[in-house]
Amino acid sequence: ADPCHDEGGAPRGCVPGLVNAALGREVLASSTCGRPATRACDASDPRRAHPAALLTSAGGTASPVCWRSDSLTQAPLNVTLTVPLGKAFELVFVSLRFCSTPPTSVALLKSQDHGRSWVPLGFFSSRCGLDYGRLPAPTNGPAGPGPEALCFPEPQAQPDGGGLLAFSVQDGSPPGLDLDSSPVLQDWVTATDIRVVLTRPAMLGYTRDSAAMAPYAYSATELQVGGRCKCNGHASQCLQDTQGHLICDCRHGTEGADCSRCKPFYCDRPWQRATAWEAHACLACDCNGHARRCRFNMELYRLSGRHSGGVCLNCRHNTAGRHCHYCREGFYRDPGHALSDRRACRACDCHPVGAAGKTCNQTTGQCPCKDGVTGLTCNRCAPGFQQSRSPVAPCVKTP
Amino acid sequence: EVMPTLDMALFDWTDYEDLKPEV
Repeated sequence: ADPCHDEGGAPRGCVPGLVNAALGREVLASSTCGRPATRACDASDPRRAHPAALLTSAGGTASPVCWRSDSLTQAPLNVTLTVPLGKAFELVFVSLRFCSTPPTSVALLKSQDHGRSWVPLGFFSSRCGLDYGRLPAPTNGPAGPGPEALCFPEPQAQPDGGGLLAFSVQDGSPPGLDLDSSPVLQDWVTATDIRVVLTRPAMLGYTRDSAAMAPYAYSATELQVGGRCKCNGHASQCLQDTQGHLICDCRHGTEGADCSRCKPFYCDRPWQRATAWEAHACLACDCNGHARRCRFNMELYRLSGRHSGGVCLNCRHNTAGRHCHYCREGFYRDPGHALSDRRACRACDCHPVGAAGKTCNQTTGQCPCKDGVTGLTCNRCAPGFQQSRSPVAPCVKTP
Repeated sequence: EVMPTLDMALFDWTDYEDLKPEV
């Protein structure tokens, strides 16, 4: 079964499956222990190293399973974990498991432009005002009409001494927003990179002077970014291209890493994101097989009742018109061949003397004949006329 | 009655040299 087409072959909206977009991705940590080596951590010894790769690895045989920061002696002191996802994803959740007592302040950010700019998704703190200058999140979600980064309670410590940071994109968005119909929500869930900022460890006091009394280190594992490869409803899977980049396996006449534009020649109507009820496939221009290129014209699209806006370019086989649907001047439509046939248009072939011009009727092929001349190409004298010696009046009445 | 096709050789182009089609 093709998720992007129904049983009859008609396009329908489709989305890739929910995956952990962080799995196997490189994590950039601003601090990692083991350089220089200490008693507890040695970056050059695989048995005692705690690299950031442990945050997104599938797990396995290595003894240490947790990333660990350098020993830090000041708070607040931000340690950041950044995960480039490789392409745009539509987030569902983000989670991070702490291997020791979870921090009391954590910020979660996202980028939509591969790390050039960052916006917050949420904050998690017992001191929202102190660390982030925000009020604690209202119990019923954002006060405004759109999603916003709220300050939620700090990650809860668990009986095993660790803790879990868990964030759902729904946490920051008002109830009732639908992804298909809300561009604001679509923007909110889109991310190319995720960044976790560990701001304040748990064991330190919450004093404003924030001097640390003892060295500490952050430690975490299982950084998960649950989401769907963003394909705008036009692909059911993402694949790696020849350069190893993740791209959507675009359908519906679309192309691009996120299927965010129409393929060349598929511009009979403007690109749109697919929804659950309408595929909004990009349509090929109707050029009757006589052109390889076309362009979109918004005015024509509006005039057609938002039906068709493609204009064929460089019609071949002596055709002309917006859809290469009629014959160019000097040619006429040959009814013996289909409009899509390369022989659909035949040269008028008007007689250089008998015809009054070179352009024939586009439907019948009849050339304009001089007086007394007849025939489709005006190459014979009509009954009652005979050929003269004058090329201006080639046929004269028979005496 | 089907008349014969126009015979280009019968035309006198003396006064209409500029109208004479290229052959």
